[in-house]
Amino acid sequence: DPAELVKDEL
Amino acid sequence: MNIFRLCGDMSHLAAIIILLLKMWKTRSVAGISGKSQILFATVFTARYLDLFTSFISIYNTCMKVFFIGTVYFTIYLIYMKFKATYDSNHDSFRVEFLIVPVGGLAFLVNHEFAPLEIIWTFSIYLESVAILPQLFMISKTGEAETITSHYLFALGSYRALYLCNWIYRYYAEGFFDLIAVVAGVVQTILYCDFFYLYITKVMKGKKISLPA
Repeated sequence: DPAELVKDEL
Repeated sequence: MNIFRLCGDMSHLAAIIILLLKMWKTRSVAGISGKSQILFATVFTARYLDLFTSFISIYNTCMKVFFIGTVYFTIYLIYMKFKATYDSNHDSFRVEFLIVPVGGLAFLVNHEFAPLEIIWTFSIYLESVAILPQLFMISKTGEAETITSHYLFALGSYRALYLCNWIYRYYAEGFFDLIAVVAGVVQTILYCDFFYLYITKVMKGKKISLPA
């Protein structure tokens, strides 16, 4: 699920 | 983490430091849009709500704290400490024309209809247009101090580098987030006009002066 991944970016 | 994202974060960091140096050294916020800084503060506050709930890395947490701390300090400098030098007449962009559509879009187009996800989406969409009051102010005053041009160049470069980061992550990790990418493209496009002026003028030691 892309939503989970992107949260490691600022 | 990859080199593009690291350079992007460093460029973002540099932009904020350049802005603070400009204000602190010249003891003036002339030419700086307080409205854009308020939008950036909203972006960071909305995006970093998970600051205390989810830990990614020391780097991630430090950068989030730094970004949130400096943007509120910038707002303090503009609206309190150096208030006398704040040019509110030229900082007249109607930010409600940004916040309302962006807020509505975040409700309609998101990955998941959940509060934190919608707030995060709102911060992504808002960031892509947050620089408009600043660019509008420069078009009204017809010029930008050289140091302000460097600030904008670093700020514009940060999201352009993030676009490279997303291309890299797509091929290296199969990672792809359409919302972040589309907003990032819009955000970078908004700087193109400025990038052109910066490269053709500021790099040659001239000042940016738009046909007022």
